Amino acid sequence: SPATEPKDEL
Amino acid sequence: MNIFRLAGDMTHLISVLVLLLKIYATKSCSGISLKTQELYAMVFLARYLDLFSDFISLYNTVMKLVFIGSSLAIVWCMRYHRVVRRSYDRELDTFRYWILVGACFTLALVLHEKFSFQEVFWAFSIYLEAVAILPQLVLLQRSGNVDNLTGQYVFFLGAYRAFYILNWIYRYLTEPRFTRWISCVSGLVQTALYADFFYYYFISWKNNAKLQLPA
Repeated sequence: SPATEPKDEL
Repeated sequence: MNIFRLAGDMTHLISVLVLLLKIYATKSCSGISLKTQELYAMVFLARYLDLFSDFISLYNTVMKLVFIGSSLAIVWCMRYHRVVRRSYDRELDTFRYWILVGACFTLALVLHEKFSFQEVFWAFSIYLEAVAILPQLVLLQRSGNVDNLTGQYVFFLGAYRAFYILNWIYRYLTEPRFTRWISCVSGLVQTALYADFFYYYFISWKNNAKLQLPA
């Protein structure tokens, strides 16, 4: 499964 | 980045600065829940595991370091600083938060975006942050009158996630594939927990009176 997009929120 | 999220991050930063100001200016942590501070330290440590693996931006990295550093510094101060620790309301700050930690971690094992170490700890940090304020709200009710800086600290801490809700609405409307249900639902629960505090805070501001939470 595609890696989840990096968390750009704090 | 959008204006709502920037406003949220700045409000969060202000809440941390107000708390640091209170502790360093008054050399006292009366009215502050050490348990909430410890929960927030866990939240940041669990959420920012990607600090060294995913570089988003300088801003993102600096803010993560500020939140981790300040939360650990406040916990250290309240536990070990020889002057500050004397003003800790130990007998009032008795919330058994390990139940919260266990429940949030169990929920994260079940409900997450992806079953990986980092994602499970990220979901754990989101759920834990939603309830991290509970010991502090209980302490405020028990300790009767609330000093101004403590009231402002809790107010800004509650307001920041409300800005994030606006940010999620904005991103949902402008970004085709944006869905962060875990953050959104937890953020709504988190902000809802502040509802009565916001009400009494507004009343005290309107009547220019001391903030009083009913026991």
